[in-house]
Amino acid sequence: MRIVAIANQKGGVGKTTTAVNLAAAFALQGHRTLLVDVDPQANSTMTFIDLRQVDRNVYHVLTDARTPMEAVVRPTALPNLWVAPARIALAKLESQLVGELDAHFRLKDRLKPIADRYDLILVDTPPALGLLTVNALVAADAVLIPIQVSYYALEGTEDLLETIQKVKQHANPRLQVLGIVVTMADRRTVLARDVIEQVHRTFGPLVFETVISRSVRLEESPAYRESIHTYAPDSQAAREYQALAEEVLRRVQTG
Amino acid sequence: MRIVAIANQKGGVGKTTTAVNLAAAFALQGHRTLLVDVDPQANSTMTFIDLRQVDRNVYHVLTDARTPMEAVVRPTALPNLWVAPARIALAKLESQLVGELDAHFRLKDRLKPIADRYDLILVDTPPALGLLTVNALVAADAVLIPIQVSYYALEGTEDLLETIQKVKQHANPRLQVLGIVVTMADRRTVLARDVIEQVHRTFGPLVFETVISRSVRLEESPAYRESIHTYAPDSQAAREYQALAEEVLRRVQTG
Ligand SMILES: Nc1ncnc2c1ncn2[C@@H]1O[C@H](COP(=O)(O)OP(=O)(O)OP(=O)(O)O)[C@@H](O)[C@H]1O
Ligand SMILES: Nc1ncnc2c1ncn2[C@@H]1O[C@H](COP(=O)(O)OP(=O)(O)OP(=O)(O)O)[C@@H](O)[C@H]1O
Ligand SMILES: [Mg+2]
Ligand SMILES: [Mg+2]
Repeated sequence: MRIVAIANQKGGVGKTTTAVNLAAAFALQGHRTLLVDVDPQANSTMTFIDLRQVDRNVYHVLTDARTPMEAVVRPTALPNLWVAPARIALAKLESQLVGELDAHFRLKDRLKPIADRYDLILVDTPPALGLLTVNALVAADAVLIPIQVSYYALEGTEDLLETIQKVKQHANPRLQVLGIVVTMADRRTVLARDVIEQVHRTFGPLVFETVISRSVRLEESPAYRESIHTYAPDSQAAREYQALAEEVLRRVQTG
Repeated sequence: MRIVAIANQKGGVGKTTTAVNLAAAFALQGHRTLLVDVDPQANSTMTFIDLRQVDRNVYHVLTDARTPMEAVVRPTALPNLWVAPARIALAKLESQLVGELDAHFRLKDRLKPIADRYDLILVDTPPALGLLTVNALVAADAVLIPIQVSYYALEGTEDLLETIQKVKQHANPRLQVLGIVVTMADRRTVLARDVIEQVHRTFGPLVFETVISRSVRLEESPAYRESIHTYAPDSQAAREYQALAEEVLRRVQTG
């Protein structure tokens, strides 16, 4: 198991923050890691790379058979971490690939030739269950679902699980749910305790033990083009994403 | 000017929280207000209505000419506030209306027969610049853009402004930007000061004076099916959304 998609169609739940800080944690532990960004907002990309220097990107790879994935993959300041960048052009993908028989398999097909070069591949997705997220689910071995401490949080997960089941049935039989991580939790609040309890009741053993607390450090680190592990290495947020990285690796290896 | 869309394709920036608390503020001031939810996640809807009791919804109105908008509009616990509910079925709209010449005009056409019954109509949108958000922009007189205090916040606004310009040129010449509201601001942080300063530099007089602070009360209130104005009437959050409602009304009336 090597390719993990990070998905939840609810907006702003911490998909990018989780993708970025897990990818960096793996890289710092010596695992060769590729972070693929299929969100047109390109938030994962801009965390490590100056968007103005990105020209060809995942959009070209998914629409032009002459552009292989390796042509757009770029190194980052972190050894062992590479990024396949996104740009806003990706927003056109859905209308461009309407009717194409392999529309859902493009990412899977384009990752195949390079997958062996990496120990782990993470895919950051946009807040929607459209063609881009489906491409990530078809390409992935497993999906990690961040759920924010929010009243609205649990409402959307039924649709996500339904979409995962459909992908599993029709396009990717090996797809599993790797786990659920609760994010942005301020444990002092009743809301946090309620949501954490509800998530455990709904998902049971799928829920990661590590809960990610709300932390200003996590909000600040992208502005310095750093992950939490180099921006604030002694912070609670860094420890939590380290712990999550270890839990994820254990599940990936025994998957 | 009566129809205001609340839009920003970045996820989790406070679109629903702003739609819900502005709509309630207008209703409590005696303005007949309709809150239209075109987000398949239906977060605005579930803030006032039990989703299990919602059957026909905006999806049916936009796809079936025999279902007028008035057939799905429902009263809420608040006098003067009605909701046109969303359901997950809306996620299929884009693929269902591909190729239809009037695909972008459905919401505008379906609101026309009932628009006069309300003093104000707010439209909550999903985190994407797809057909649903475009429908809202075509139907609207103006668009209110929430921007969260976040490093990623300003990156996506160029694309949103571009989309607004395109809609203005090809489908809705009266569309204006009503204003930009900064949300989830913890004024003690450097990040908040940086983002607020950048938003003013980028948008100048379009920025509302009212800034919405981060507040647990705002996260809790939807769980009680209440807006902030009845859940925590003396809170800073209630005062801030009251002040924002007044600024919005001033701009709507002079628009
Ligand atoms: N644990 C946390 N504590 C505080 N802020 C956080 C935390 N996790 C994420 N954030 C902040 O919340 C905002 C949303 O997070 P992020 O962009 O990672 O979510 P997302 O799910 O990727 O959003 P989108 O749906 O737009 O892709 C960002 O400003 C981010 O910095
Ligand atoms: N000022 C605030 N202080 C604290 N929490 C807030 C504030 N505004 C919104 N929130 C919380 O942040 C989360 C995201 O807000 P909301 O759902 O309104 O954003 P959205 O833009 O509508 O998201 P989506 O892109 O998924 O539609 C919710 O849990 C909400 O309760
Ligand atoms: Mg993201
Ligand atoms: Mg919303």
